[in-house]
Amino acid sequence: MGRQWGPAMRAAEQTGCVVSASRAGQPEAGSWSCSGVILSRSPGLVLCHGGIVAPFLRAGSGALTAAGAAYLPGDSCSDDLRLHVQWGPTAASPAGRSERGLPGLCTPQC
Amino acid sequence: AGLELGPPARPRGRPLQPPRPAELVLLLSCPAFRAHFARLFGGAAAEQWRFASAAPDDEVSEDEEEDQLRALGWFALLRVRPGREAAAEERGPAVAVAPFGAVPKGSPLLACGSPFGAFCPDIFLNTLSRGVLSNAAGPLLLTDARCLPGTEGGGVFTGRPAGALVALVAAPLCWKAREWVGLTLLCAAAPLLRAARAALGSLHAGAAALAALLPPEVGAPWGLPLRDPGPLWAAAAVLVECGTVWGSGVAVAPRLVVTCRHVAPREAARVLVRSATPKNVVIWGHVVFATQETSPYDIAVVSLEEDLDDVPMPVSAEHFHEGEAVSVVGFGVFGQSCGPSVTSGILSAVVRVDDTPVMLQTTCAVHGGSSGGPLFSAHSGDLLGIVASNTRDNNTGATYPHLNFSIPITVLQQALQRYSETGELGGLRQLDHAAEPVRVVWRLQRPLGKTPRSKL
Repeated sequence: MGRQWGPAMRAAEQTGCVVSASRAGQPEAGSWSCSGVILSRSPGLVLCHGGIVAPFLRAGSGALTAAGAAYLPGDSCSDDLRLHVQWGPTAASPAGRSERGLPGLCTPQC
Repeated sequence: AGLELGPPARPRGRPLQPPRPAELVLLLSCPAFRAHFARLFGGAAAEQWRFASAAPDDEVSEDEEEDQLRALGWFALLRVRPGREAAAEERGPAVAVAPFGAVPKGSPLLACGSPFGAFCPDIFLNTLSRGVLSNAAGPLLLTDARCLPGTEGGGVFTGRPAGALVALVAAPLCWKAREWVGLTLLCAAAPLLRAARAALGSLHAGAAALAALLPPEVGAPWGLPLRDPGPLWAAAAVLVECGTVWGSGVAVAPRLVVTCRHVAPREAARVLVRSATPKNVVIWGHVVFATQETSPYDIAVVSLEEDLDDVPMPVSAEHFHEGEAVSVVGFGVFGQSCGPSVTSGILSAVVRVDDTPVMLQTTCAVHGGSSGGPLFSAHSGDLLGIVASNTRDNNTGATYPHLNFSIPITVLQQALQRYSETGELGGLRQLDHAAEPVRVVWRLQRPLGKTPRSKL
């Protein structure tokens, strides 16, 4: 991968994640999942594809094509929606950083 | 891309963070994306297009497919519940965003997603795929970086501005008329995040505070001209309309366009040529030469009634190097409803007869409508050939956009030069008398070996 790709690969690794959606108490109902991007570390904000929460819309997927609908607030989905986010060991999160050597050590340039 | 070492790859298989609970803040879409989607894929074209996460003939109920299509341009903003390390977490945006329109067509892109989503993240989390920005209609972008189901929502990054987020994957798999298109549908990140800011601002105060946490745009401020048309050499690609048939072509001289015979089959037929770059121009012309049906070279030459001004004429290549990076520029997939698409790949084979190149094969994504378009060297921008066809397996009906055939420009160059200078068609007429071994190659048959002589 060419040198120009270093920053892009780091950005991809640090922000990439997977998101899964399931129904509380109904694991047999299956789950939906997709990829996502970590936009902010703390508080954690993630942007992912809306297709995984469409099955939970109280008004059904027709709400997505209602004229002029550009956004729907979070409570448009039923209360049994459970979302989980998972990321890699080098993601932009404290867990990733704690893996990188113990705090207190430093690498002074010569 | 160069082969020099990049950053050490992260060793796969290291333990992932346990899944963290999150709550839905907002479902949002980019109205301009949906408008362009409806224009390009709706109406009469709708029945031809499929974006299912499963292949066209996989069992997906009509309702499920309808739901998927409705949700295609929608994205979800989630807030991750703070974990134990909340105190140690570093605040601030995790990524910078490329301004809308700042990435020109043909620019290399890096897609990062997890095929099959949460099915097996230890193995598939954040896999990478490379391609270029193939086309753009407002915030609706297309890339030839190959993505798989589950990568929806994944980020697409550019090398310049370094590591900036350009878009999110909206639909990884597209089929048109049951042909896999080999392009991935993206929604530009900048307009999507602007829509998120606007929506958060109109929700309750707690949500509005989140707007400040959304990542900033880097590089050129808004208002600068939208993305420039991409590589200079791509400007020579034109759309060719002959009656009800349309295809692609390439301007090889200010008044001369080369296309395929199956696009403009009849000599003296009138043809409309549309150029999209540097400005939208429509010029009439007529077919001055088309090879016979029996010729293996599927070529036609159009003479224009006026000059194609300001279009840089391509330099014809003299040599071909298997493995070199190449680009195809053509009006496949969308035709005249938006400018030409750029797809990238390598020159996968140069087929020779008596040491003379007679066929080029590439791994670029080539679709119906790209015929007649130019094949360029991605490094030099030289014109390598004219795209003639891709591949269909007659047994299964499957089409392979990433195996396609081009006529080397060296086969045409001298004859075109002679016609340009003298108006004389003799050189072009020779294309109707290609030797039998050349015909065998273009019939995709095994070149005749030495016929085994009987021992009797």
